[in-house]
Amino acid sequence: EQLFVGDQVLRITASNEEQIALLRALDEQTELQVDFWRHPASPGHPADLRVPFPSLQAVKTLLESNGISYSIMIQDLQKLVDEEKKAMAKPSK
Amino acid sequence: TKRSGSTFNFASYHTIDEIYDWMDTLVADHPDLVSKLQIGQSYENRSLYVLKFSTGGSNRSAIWLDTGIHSREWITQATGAWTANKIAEEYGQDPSVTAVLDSMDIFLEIIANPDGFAYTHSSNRMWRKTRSRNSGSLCVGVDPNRNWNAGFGVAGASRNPCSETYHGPYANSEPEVKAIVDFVNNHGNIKAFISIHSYSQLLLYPYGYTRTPAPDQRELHEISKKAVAALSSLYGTSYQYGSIYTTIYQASGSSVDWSYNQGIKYSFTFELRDTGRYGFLLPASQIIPTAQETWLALKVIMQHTLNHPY
Repeated sequence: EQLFVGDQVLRITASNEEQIALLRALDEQTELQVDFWRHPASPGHPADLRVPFPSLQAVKTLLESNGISYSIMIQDLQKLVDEEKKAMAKPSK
Repeated sequence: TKRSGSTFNFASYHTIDEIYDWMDTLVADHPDLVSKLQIGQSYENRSLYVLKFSTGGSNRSAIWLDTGIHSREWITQATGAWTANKIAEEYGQDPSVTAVLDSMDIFLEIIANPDGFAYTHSSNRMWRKTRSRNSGSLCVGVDPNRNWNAGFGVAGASRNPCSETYHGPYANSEPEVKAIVDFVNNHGNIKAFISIHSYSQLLLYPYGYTRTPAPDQRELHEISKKAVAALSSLYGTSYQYGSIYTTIYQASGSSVDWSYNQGIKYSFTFELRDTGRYGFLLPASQIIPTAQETWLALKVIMQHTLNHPY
C-alpha cells in the first residue's frame, strides 16, 4: 500500500508563461515524483501539485527562487486519506 | 434475502464490488427500464459494465455518459451511481427525463477504469491511469484520457510511461478505451457523449488537441452557458466553460475530441467539484450536492439533444 505521510499538495499560481513552462518541466523530472492534480494552464489559473515528502524542499526552493507564488492546500495527505478510510468504514458497518 | 437499492448509501464512497452489486439491484428494481450490458473487459480482466436506460424501440438515438475514467476522481463514480438511480426514479415523474427516455436511450458507464479504481482502494489512493504494463518501463499504466484517436500523441500528452498523462503506445491501446470506441461505433446512433471528470468545476467541449475552434463551437458554447447556469442555480457553485484548449490547456487524445470527430456533435466533458481544498479527497458529505447540481446541467444537455435532432 502506498502511503502519503508528509506529502503535501501545493496550490501554485504562475504569473507568466515562463513560470508555466517551468512548472510543466517539473512534471517530466521523474526523480521528484511530483503529480499534478490540476495542471498549469494559464497565468493566474491555479495549478495543484502533490509533492512527496522527500521532494518538498527541492520543489519549494525551486518555486521560491523563481518567484512563483504558492500556498499549501493539503498539509499532510495521509491524514486526509486516513479520514476518508474511516468515513468509508462507518457506513459499511 | 431480496436485495434492495434503497439500502445503498449514495452519500458514501464505495468499492467496485459494492457498486457492481448495487447495479444489479437497480436493474432488478427497474426491470422494464434498466439493463446491464458488458461491453468488454479491462486489462486485469474486470468486467466493463454499462447501464442501459431504455423504454423500448430498436437502436434509438442515444446519450452516452461515463464516469471514473480517471480512477482517483472518486466523486465522479459516486455521481455516476447517484445519477443512474435518479434517471430510473425520475422516469415517469420528471417531464424532461420522461420525454428524453420516451425517444432516446441513455447509456451510463459508472466505472470506466475498473482496474485503476480497484487500485485506488487497495494500494494507491492517488492512482489515475489504467494498470497496463508498459514494455521497456517499470512504470505502469496509461492515461485513458490521452489514448483516443484524436490528435493522438501530439502536444498535450506525455510520451513518458512514468507520467500521469502518458498517452500509451498507440491509440486505443487500452482495452477500457477500445471497448467504448467499439461500442459507440457499433451502435452508430449516439447523439451526445458526456465524459465526467473532477476536479476544477468546468464544463468543456472540443477541441483539446488543437486551438482550432470546433465547427459547432457557437452552439456548444450556448448549451454550456445554459447548463452551467442550471448547475449553479442550486448551490451557487462557480463553473467556467469553454473549449478544452482555451479554458484549461492543450490535451491531446481525449475522449470527447474523438467522439466529436466521429460526428457526435454534443460532446462535453465535466470537471466536477472541488473548491480547491481537498482535490481528489473530497469528503463524502459533498457527494449528494455535487451529483444534484451536476444533474441539472446534464438535463439541459440531454434536453437540448432531444430537441435538436441531427
